[in-house]
Amino acid sequence: MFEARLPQGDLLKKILEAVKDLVTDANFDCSSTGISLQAMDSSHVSLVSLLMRADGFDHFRCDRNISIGLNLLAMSKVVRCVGNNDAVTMKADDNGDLVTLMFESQDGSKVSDWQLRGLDIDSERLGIPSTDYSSVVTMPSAEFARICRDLSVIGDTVVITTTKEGVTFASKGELGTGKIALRQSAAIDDDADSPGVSIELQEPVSQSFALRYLSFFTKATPLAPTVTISMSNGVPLVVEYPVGDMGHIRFYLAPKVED
Amino acid sequence: AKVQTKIDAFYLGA
Repeated sequence: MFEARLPQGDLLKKILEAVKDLVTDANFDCSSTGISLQAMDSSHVSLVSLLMRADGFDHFRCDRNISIGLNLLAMSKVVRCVGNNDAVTMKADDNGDLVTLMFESQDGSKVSDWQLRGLDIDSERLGIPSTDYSSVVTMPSAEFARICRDLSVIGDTVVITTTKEGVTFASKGELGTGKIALRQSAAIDDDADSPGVSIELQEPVSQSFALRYLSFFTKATPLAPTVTISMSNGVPLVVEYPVGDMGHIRFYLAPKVED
Repeated sequence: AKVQTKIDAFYLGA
């Protein structure tokens, strides 16, 4: 059997909000080390990869590896009912046909039980090599969300360029052009809620990406105050948000290239 | 013109 209890149920709520518009159905792959999920959007342009390590749960039991296939939109509707301080317990039988989600309020005064039908999803798992990226930008997640939203007014493509001076986001369209430049900056008083912008640069990078997908990724903003954007020329970019201290959610996006 | 590449063209199936 599989059973896992997450004391911070709102993490699961934020994860579902982050992926439900990008991916419709996905497998939660459960093993003794934790839960992982990998899925592409329907156009195969982007990929989401989630990791929740077993040690981040206060109870985790997985007798044998199982894949629990779920419709993420249905799951997000159920998980929206999680109170912010509720704990969430996920359970599944050995074949993953039926999944139970149980929400408990902090004082134990309210318990709700939900059951979702598991789906048989035949998904291709891609092998993502571990890569040393040429440029790694860490910045406030809310700032990244705002830049994606603001530049979408002008065009559908953003050119992200890193140099030792900083990082620029530029877009152009029929209306005109827009460019936002960020310089490296220190965090304000080491306040985790006001992180600065930092750039680890091996080599400068300049690549084009579809703003539509980057905007989907920024639905993960409530998960963390910072986001990390890793890029090398000619390969997909990675946008990573930590999931508490138990894992991460990574979004990979294929670049736009000159025809 | 720029064209959108596909993510599975970069990463082979595991």
